[in-house]
Amino acid sequence: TIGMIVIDASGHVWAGTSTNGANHKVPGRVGDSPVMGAGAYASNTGGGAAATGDGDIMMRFLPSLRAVIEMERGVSPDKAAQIAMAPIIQHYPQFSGALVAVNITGHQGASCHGFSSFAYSLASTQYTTVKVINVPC
Amino acid sequence: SSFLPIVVNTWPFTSATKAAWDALSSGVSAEESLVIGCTTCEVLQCDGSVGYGSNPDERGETTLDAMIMDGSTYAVGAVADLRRVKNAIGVAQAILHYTDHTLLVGESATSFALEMGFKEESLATNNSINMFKSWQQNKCQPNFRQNVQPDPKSSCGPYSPLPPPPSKFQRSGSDRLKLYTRKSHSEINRNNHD
Repeated sequence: TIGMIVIDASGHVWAGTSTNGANHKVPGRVGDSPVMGAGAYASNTGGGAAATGDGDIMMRFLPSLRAVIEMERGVSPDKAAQIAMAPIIQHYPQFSGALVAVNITGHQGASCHGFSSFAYSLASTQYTTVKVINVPC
Repeated sequence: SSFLPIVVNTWPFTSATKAAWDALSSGVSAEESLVIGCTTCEVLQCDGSVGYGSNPDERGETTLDAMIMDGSTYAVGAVADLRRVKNAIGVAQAILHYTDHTLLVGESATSFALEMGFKEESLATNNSINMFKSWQQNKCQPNFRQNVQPDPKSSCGPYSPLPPPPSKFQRSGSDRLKLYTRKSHSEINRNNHD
């Protein structure tokens, strides 16, 4: 799955996802990606967030919505991502997933759990090329 | 300090990031830049988890899900279980633009996509066909079914519900929840994810 957040210079936030889902899924199964608040969420007052991982588990907690709400309250993206992931980790300690969050000033952060590694990509005026940021899970 | 504009995406799919960033930097809208970025991943089949030709279902068919959301109006276009159309994020954007709905699914979503001018084509490739065959040859393992017969841990379908012993029905609510909720999907990993 790719989950993407784009914020333009005037602070207009867009979020989106695209995926082919889990391998050998039961026909008709849909994961978190097309579910707003689960796979991704966008708010011009908070920012954007996108999730990846075990969609069957993650979609039950709407982590992207949770992260954006936390950022609306002034929480940093890193902390917002951690807060959004915490209840999933609590109830499903063996799940694999990650979440990236970007606030309305373009600061970003991420949290992951269960993967051997997780990385996300970003491009902004802060860097001259696309930057890959590795996150320890 | 502000770092706007910005493009961020899950995983090191740098081609998608660059495509969206190049578009945004050249004056393309944030919405269109996001669609360009995600479409890039669909075309490149990023790590096999995006786009056609990978991660088939139990019947061997690849289906696609996508969503796009506007943070200023909270408008959403989403598509799920999309069949035989490659540009899922494009279809999601078409749902955003040309309907007042939020989510279309399945065969009807395909019909909508065709009405909107998207091309109908198979999402199968040699890779997805081989993935499906390998799974079948491995007795359909791993498997997302539970509480069915034959045992999904060792047999392929077709499956039917496994009647629970009467005592299971008399258990407390929390016990029944444990019975029907697996704590993890060990088959979800770096290369098989939503």
